[in-house]
Amino acid sequence: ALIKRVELLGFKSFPERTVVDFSAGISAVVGPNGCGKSNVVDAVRWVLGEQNPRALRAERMEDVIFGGTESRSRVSVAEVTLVMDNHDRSLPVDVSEVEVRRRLYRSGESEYLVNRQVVRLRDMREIFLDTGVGKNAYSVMEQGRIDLLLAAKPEERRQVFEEAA
Amino acid sequence: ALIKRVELLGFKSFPERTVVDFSAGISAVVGPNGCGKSNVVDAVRWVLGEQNPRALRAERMEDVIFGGTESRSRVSVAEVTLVMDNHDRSLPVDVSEVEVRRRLYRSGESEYLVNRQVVRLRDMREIFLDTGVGKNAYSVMEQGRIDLLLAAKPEERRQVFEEAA
Amino acid sequence: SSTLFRQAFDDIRTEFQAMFRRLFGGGRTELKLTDPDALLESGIEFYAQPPGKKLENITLLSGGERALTAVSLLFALYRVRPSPFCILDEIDAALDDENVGRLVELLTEFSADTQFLVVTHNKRTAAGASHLFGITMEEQGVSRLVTLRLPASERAEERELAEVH
Amino acid sequence: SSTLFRQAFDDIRTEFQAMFRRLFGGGRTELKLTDPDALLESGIEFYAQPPGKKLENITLLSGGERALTAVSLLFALYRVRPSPFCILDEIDAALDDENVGRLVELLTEFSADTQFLVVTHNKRTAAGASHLFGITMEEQGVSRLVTLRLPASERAEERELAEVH
Ligand SMILES: Nc1ncnc2c1ncn2[C@@H]1O[C@H](COP(=O)(O)OP(=O)(O)OP(=O)(O)O)[C@@H](O)[C@H]1O
Ligand SMILES: Nc1ncnc2c1ncn2[C@@H]1O[C@H](COP(=O)(O)OP(=O)(O)OP(=O)(O)O)[C@@H](O)[C@H]1O
Ligand SMILES: [Mg+2]
Ligand SMILES: [Mg+2]
Repeated sequence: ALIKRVELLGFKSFPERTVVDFSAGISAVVGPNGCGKSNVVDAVRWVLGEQNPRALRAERMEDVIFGGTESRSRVSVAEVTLVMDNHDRSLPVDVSEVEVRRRLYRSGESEYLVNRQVVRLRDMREIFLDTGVGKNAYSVMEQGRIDLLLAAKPEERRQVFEEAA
Repeated sequence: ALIKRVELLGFKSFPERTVVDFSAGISAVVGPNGCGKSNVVDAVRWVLGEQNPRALRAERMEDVIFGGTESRSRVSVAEVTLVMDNHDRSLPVDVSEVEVRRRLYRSGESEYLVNRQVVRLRDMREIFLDTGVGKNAYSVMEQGRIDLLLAAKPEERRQVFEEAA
Repeated sequence: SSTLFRQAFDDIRTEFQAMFRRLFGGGRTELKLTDPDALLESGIEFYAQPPGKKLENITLLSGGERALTAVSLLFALYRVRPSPFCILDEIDAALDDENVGRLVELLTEFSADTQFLVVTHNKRTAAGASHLFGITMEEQGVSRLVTLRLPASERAEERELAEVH
Repeated sequence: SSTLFRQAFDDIRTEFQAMFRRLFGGGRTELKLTDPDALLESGIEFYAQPPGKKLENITLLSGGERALTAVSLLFALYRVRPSPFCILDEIDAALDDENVGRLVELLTEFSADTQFLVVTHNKRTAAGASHLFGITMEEQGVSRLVTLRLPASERAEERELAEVH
């Protein structure tokens, strides 16, 4: 198993610290419409380095920070942490657990941290490339997108194959 | 109730005469993937005068004629009949039951019949306009299209409103 | 014509709000003209606020919330421009059980004056129908229609659905 | 690079056929290069033939058949370019019960080497998972995660799912 857990704090509809413990095998997420399931999926894409707000169903990246409700005020920072197992040292970091964290402040400031050390976005992405996650553009299949895998024009389809090559 | 029944013969996956008896209220159609449910929806659109094969998930209009299977040969004509109640004479025909039929031959020849009389496509469409069906572009909501109702660009959306005006 | 458009716009906006509040159990909507001074060219923006959440552009809603909002708009159009029959193909695909229940209540109310044909994989939707058709492909590639009686008990119905599926 | 592409193309084509036959219980697929002589610019066409039907462009398949074909392609890509974890958001939405069952078998097999997080409204998919999370919004607009135990009996599980929904 590679992922140990994902932690959300202030990300979209998760104002309170939320820990998703990953296990080996299949984990299913259920719940009513609008309760936050796809937001968890967005959180993983975001901490993996997604830079296009539209890929996260947002207009501006600031939209991923918890915006408040009728009874709760908004917060000023969104944070997602991905904790990975590294006993086999498949990641280029010499520790058995690797923690990757991304923060976005309402001011627009961004932070990327690996094991609590500030790094550049590029360094963070490099780590994921080595896991094979960065290379496979299809590790995350968003809601409603499965049909588009076939619907694309012939030229777009070749992109799918080129990425696999 | 306006529609009494729809009859399919040689249309898409229905090589044998199939009668769908409509009732007042709600009729539900169920069945496994690929069994022919949406083909019935296509049949109704087609007999209402749809001229764009792509609106019927076909590349050419000829594709709506039963194309055969591994154990059955294809047929040379597709036919769909719509039978409507006209006791209130809301349709511009002086009979209590109006039957509209559309045929397409593999040769490319088309036939439109009202109460077994050959008419032009324009006459057939005129009948439907009077029912209010032709005017409401949303009497038939195809599979997967409900989300597009909102997804359209602002200019496309105004079309929706213009048609209602 | 500009007046007609304005009238249709206002009618639809009123009905859209009413349908939305019914299907969401509260909340509110807004329809905005992008250019109120150029009525005949203006685009239209949709905003929706599910109960307790913030008003936002519909692109930020969940998959199921968007589907339900689209259904609200569809039925608002039916109110402003009634159709004697409506054919709906799997509009419940993205909805959870509770929302399907509310959709069925709405269909039932409309069905007093409208004939509905709904294609569905959802047992609750099928249970809400007065007539139930099954389509099978016992012979590969050949569709056959079966009229399923609608029994009193839900268990018998699930058995019939299971037979068809 | 042209050789790499050709290799990837052939590998994916082989796996696509294998996955398709598994999920459809037979049938066949074809991947065609629109321009075999201009490998680096050629588009790609997909053809699929569910068991007993005719080979056709995937645009002519049913909604569920297309979804299952897309899933076949997705898992073919996973075979050629494995990912340590895969996040799938409602890829089962268009599938009937039997096809969901086959999808779950496939996920189970892959889950030996891959971590899966699947978001779903489908009880069969949820039942196929080894771990089950529920997300609720008891406080409007605020998401909370609940770990649902996976009980032995299906009835207890449906009760838990009902509690979440
Ligand atoms: N920045 C934010 N602050 C607060 N709430 C947000 C924010 N961004 C999104 N949301 C809310 O999250 C909800 C959508 O959540 P999500 O898409 O995860 O739902 P879902 O569980 O996947 O539902 P479905 O089953 O319909 O797909 C929306 O109601 C939206 O208002
Ligand atoms: N002209 C034709 N001749 C024979 N078969 C056809 C023809 N046109 C379409 N089909 C077949 O009809 C099937 C699709 O049927 P349809 O779209 O009605 O399925 P469906 O019941 O709506 O399924 P789903 O639940 O997946 O949406 C396809 O398998 C296709 O091969
Ligand atoms: Mg979702
Ligand atoms: Mg269909």
